[in-house]
Amino acid sequence: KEKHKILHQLLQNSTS
Amino acid sequence: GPNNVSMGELDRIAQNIIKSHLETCQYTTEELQQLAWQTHSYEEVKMYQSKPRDVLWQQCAIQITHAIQYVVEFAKRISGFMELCQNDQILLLKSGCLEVVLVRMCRAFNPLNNTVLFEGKYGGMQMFKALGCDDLVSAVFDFAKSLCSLQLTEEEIALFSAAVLISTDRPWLMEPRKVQKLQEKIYFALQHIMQKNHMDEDALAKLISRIPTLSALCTLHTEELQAFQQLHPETVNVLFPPLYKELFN
Repeated sequence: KEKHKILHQLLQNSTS
Repeated sequence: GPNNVSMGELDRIAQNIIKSHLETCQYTTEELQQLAWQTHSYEEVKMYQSKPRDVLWQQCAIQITHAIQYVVEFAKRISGFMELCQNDQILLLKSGCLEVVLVRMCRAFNPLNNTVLFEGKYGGMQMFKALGCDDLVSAVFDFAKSLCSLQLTEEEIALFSAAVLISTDRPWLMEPRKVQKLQEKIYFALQHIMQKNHMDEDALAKLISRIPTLSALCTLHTEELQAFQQLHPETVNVLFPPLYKELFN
C-alpha cells in the first residue's frame, strides 16, 4: 500500500 | 445470454461502461474532430526536436500522467471495479493504465497524416525525436494506426478499454475469479456490440489480437524509462510526476 500511496489516494477520493 | 448473463444485464454493463468512458475522456469526439487538422507548424516541430532530451521526457511524462488520472477515474466508475478488493484495484490499474492510455490515444490520432494530438495540436513522429527512443515512438504510432484501421465506434473503444483494464492476465491478483466474472461480462457486451456494428465477422478477433502488442509497448516503455533514468537520475527523481514514478519506477 505504501508503495502505491498516490494511486491508493486517487481510488479513495470520491468520484468528482 | 451466454453463461447465464441476461441481455438486460449485458446492456446495463455496456451502458455503464460507455457512460464512464465518455465522462472521463480528456477530449470529446467533437473537440477532437475540430482539432484534427490543426497541426504543429514546421517551426514548432523544430522546437520540439531541439529540446534537450530530459526536457521532452519530462513533458511526455506529464502528459501521460495526466491521461492516466482520467483512466483511474474511468476505472472507478465501472460497476464492479470498486467492489474488487483494494489490492486488485491497484494491481489492475498499475499494470493496465498505460495500455488504456494507448487504446484511448487512437481517438486522438489522425491516420490520414499519421499525427497525434500533443500539447494542443497534432504532430507526427518526428516531433518526439529528441526522446531518443525512435523504436518505441514508431511502435506506438504503428499501434495507433492499426487500431484506427478497425474503425471502432466510441462504444467499442469504451468496452475494449474496460476489457484491457479488467484482465485476469495480471499476476498476483487476490480474487482472480471475481475479476474473471467481470471481464467475461465485458467481453460478452463487447462481442454483442461488435456483431451489431461490423459486417466483418472477425472484427472482435482482430481487436483482441492487438492486446499482445499493447503489453509489448508497455514493456518497451519501461525499458526506455530505465535506460533514460540511468543517464538522467535527477530528472526522474526530482522533476517527474510522483504518480508516474509510482507506476513505472
